[in-house]
Amino acid sequence: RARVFAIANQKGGVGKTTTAINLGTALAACDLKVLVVDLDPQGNASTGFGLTRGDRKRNIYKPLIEGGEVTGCVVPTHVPGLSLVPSAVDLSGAEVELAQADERETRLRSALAPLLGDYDYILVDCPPALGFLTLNAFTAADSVLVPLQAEFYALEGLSHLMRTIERVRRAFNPNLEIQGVVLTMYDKRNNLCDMVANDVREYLGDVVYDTVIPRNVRISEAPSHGKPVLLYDMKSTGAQAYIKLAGEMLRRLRGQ
Amino acid sequence: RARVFAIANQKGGVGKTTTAINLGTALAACDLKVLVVDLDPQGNASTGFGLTRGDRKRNIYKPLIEGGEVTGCVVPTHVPGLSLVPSAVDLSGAEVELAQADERETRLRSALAPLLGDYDYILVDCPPALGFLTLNAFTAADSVLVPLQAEFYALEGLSHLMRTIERVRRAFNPNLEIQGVVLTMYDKRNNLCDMVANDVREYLGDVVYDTVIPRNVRISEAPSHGKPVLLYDMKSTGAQAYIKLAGEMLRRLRGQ
Ligand SMILES: Nc1ncnc2c1ncn2[C@@H]1O[C@H](COP(=O)(O)OP(=O)(O)OP(=O)(O)O)[C@@H](O)[C@H]1O
Ligand SMILES: Nc1ncnc2c1ncn2[C@@H]1O[C@H](COP(=O)(O)OP(=O)(O)OP(=O)(O)O)[C@@H](O)[C@H]1O
Ligand SMILES: [Mg+2]
Ligand SMILES: [Mg+2]
Repeated sequence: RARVFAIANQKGGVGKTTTAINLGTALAACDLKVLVVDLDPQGNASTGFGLTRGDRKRNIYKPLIEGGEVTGCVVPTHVPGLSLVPSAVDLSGAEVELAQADERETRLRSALAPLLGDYDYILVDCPPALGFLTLNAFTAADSVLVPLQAEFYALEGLSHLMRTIERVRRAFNPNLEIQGVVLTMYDKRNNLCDMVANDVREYLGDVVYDTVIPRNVRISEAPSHGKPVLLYDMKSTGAQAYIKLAGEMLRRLRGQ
Repeated sequence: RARVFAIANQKGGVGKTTTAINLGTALAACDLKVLVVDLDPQGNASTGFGLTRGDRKRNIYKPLIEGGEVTGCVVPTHVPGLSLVPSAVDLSGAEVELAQADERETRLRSALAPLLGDYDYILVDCPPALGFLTLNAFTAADSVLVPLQAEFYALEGLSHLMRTIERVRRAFNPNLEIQGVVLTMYDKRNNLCDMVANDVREYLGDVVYDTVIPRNVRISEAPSHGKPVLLYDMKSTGAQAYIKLAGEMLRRLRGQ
């Protein structure tokens, strides 16, 4: 049975999509079967895997909104062992469309149920908000992985994110855990990063991963080539950090 | 009568809040009366001006959702000539709450109407989405200022943003213009920035501001001191860039 991760943080631009793509790729490189679900209307994860607009005709929208069959919406990527359910621009209207519907929060959980036997890990890339789409991801997930940019505004939103996870645990998903917090775009020369890192480790202890993702220009170049950084430049510090992160995650999961 | 700007981009972390705070401060430094409206449930603009959680008891929520009086929700800041309407965490539930209500899109425009005579400029900081809150900002605004990080994913979302502005222009606000696109977090040593800048200037021409905001660590340090970078470190390249941006904007507005 697949373990499902929601990759979430309502703060924008903290590395959610970059983590979904590259952690997913690093896990697939360990011979694990991985599915990435792009739940962000922006569709950056779909782009990061090289999908054109035309490749997204089948996507997460129908299974989520109309309860359609999801298996037919899974597409292969250039990464061996990693498949994707693409996003759709229409997702941005989903919150209002389902405002009065029943079981709003459990739609993604039902949609993913038939796929759980086919994968080892399912990573859900969330939009920068704590609305309907992210709440669906929290209800469908076993745990939440929180990418956190080591900046002041990003730190500010953490307590609100933790309270929301607690609310979902009580109302819809009693097993929901926090998989961990991963510091991203970390610049060793910048005191602010150290300050934020110390604050977060004091506040959350070993929930914060030891592995830190450094700011690395190869990471931001890779999406324009439609490839994860592990395929674009395997030797870069960014690719190596995501390989290390996958290793630490697997150790933590075994240790549990 | 105040000119109202929506500072918007659905891509997260591109410098919307940083631009609202620092462009607002630079305009106030030119002896103009400025109001910043924090329409993002994260409340980063309120934090960036040094407001604690306790200072936000009166905020944009009631005027927006219940049609309450907005004048009493305006608070002063440390910046002479610049006031703020703080954000509220409850804003994140607004979209569903008003899903069936009448005149959903014109709530902010009605709420701001009584203030138009008191200010020269009103800047509305938007959340990273094209949902109810940002659509309200587009309907209330005279023009949209688009901060754009010079990265590949940020470029991808631009056409969707432009289409949404066009839709609002047709349905709710025929006068809505694009004030301009401002390149942010620009790193001259990074070829990707030049590539994206060339692409955007080719696609949009002189809608793109000449002034570029460089990546500058003093900008990201300022929020932890509750001050705009112009007050935190006036001599920094970041502060100087926002002063230049205010100058270019005023020239463009006079030229119109
Ligand atoms: N470690 C890194 N080093 C350099 N650039 C990075 C790094 N991680 C992410 N980026 C770049 O920073 C930008 C933001 O990252 P990304 O889009 O993954 O964040 P996000 O949280 O998914 O954003 P959103 O909130 O819009 O969904 C992207 O342009 C990405 O390429
Ligand atoms: N020019 C700059 N140089 C360095 N850091 C910057 C610059 N502009 C913004 N930042 C930092 O980058 C992060 C993102 O900026 P900001 O929060 O203003 O973006 P945003 O678009 O408002 O994000 P969101 O989508 O979450 O609302 C913040 O931590 C901010 O301090
Ligand atoms: Mg993303
Ligand atoms: Mg912001």
